[in-house]
Amino acid sequence: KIPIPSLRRLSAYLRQLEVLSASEVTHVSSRQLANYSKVGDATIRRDLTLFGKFGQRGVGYEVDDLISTLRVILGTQRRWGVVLVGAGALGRALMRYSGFDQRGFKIIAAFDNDPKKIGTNLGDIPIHSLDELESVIDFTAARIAILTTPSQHAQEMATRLTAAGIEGILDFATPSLEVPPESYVTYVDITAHLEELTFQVSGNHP
Amino acid sequence: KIPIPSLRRLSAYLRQLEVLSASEVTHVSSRQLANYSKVGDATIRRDLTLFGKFGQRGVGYEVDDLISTLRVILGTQRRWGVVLVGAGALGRALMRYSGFDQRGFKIIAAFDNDPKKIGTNLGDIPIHSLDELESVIDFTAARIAILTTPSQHAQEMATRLTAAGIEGILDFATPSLEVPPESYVTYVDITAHLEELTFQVSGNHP
Ligand SMILES: NC(=O)c1ccc[n+]([C@@H]2O[C@H](COP(=O)([O-])OP(=O)(O)OC[C@H]3O[C@@H](n4cnc5c(N)ncnc54)[C@H](O)[C@@H]3O)[C@@H](O)[C@H]2O)c1
Ligand SMILES: NC(=O)c1ccc[n+]([C@@H]2O[C@H](COP(=O)([O-])OP(=O)(O)OC[C@H]3O[C@@H](n4cnc5c(N)ncnc54)[C@H](O)[C@@H]3O)[C@@H](O)[C@H]2O)c1
Repeated sequence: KIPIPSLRRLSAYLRQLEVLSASEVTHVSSRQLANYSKVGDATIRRDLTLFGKFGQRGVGYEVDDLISTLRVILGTQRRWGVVLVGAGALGRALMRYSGFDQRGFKIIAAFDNDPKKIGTNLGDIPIHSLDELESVIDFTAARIAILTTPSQHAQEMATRLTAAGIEGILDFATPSLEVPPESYVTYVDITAHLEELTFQVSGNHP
Repeated sequence: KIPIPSLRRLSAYLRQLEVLSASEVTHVSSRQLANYSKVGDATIRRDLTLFGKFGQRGVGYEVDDLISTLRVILGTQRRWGVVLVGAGALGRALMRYSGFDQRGFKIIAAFDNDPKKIGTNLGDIPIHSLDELESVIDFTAARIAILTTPSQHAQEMATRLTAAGIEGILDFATPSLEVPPESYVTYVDITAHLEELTFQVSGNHP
């Protein structure tokens, strides 16, 4: 019911507010938030007014209050269990990342087909064999998966994950995964981000 | 001179074409490419016509020919040396990633302040002390950096990198880095991708 562009802006405001809160800033004006988020001042005030947030003249918005409101709106008050498939270099980096927890995400289990990894733990996350995929997803009711297998196995694993009840896949392995209509895939292409940077940098050197 | 939205579409077509080429597909119609890339058929044909590419009736476009044309347009025929700052869990995963090379990027050096890491190599990439940052960037004429330090050191390193001649930073560490006007930052927020997935998944369960 909230359009995706507004949701993305709200998510961006929340990130900025969390940075401000971590630096012990208690209040922020819409103009400051607009500067940080690279969005128009009027747009921010319209977005926040939609959710009953009105800044105080001369004082602005209260940072921590805005943070908890946005977290409720964005559903990040909820806790989401996430499974990770492919506990290699990238998968293990993600398993170590402490930033997921403060935004409501926890990697609860990982899966791999390398016998040296199966049955070990990384931190408090167990690495299971692929045989246990369906039962662990069933037991934990996990709906989100991170896919960090080699690209050639990604489609097969995506098909298995969605059949087992996963509805959202964060895919690092390959573009254009095929999944059923009720499932969602976000493909993260780190190299495309580097390409965007080089387009812009090349613009400095015509 | 090419608007950023067209560049992004071209980059998406290129990814799809590389997947097709890897599966030994030799020809593709604009409608197939439109399906893969989730873009309108007319849009694709307009984009490609702009670069002198016309499909053959009944046969479509030649995949490998389109790939080399797009690579020239996107400048990915060029080779870009990239420095990486912060050789921790995420940095090391990126240093291992073989996917950068086929799109023209090579991490040529990494930097860290952990004495256990300085002076070691990961693959063929040397990890230097931060004292060597300016001289290595100067010597290699690197213009792109990947920033994977803890968030609290990111701004300080970004300032040093841009002062040393880096013009584009792929930042994993913190939103809203401040850099001089001629420099560009792309912030990669993996958690925001998970949030987008959970918005969509929640839409399945009103
Ligand atoms: N390393 C990076 O920085 C990076 C960046 C962008 C994209 N990627 C992509 O992410 C994926 C993982 O990259 P990586 O560097 O971690 O590779 P990796 O080879 O280190 O890890 C792959 C892991 O997947 C496991 N695996 C293989 N087949 C499997 C299966 N069917 N089910 C479950 N696990 C399986 C392997 O045992 C291994 O542990 C690749 O597709 C890569 O192209 C990686
Ligand atoms: N791990 C992930 O999957 C992930 C995901 C998203 C974002 N991030 C962010 O990426 C960054 C790195 O994450 P990580 O998990 O690799 O952390 P990490 O602690 O494993 O690695 C950080 C590395 O930076 C080095 N370092 C510290 N200060 C430095 C400085 N001034 N200059 C150069 N190097 C310095 C450390 O010695 C260490 O090797 C963090 O900001 C994290 O929030 C990580």
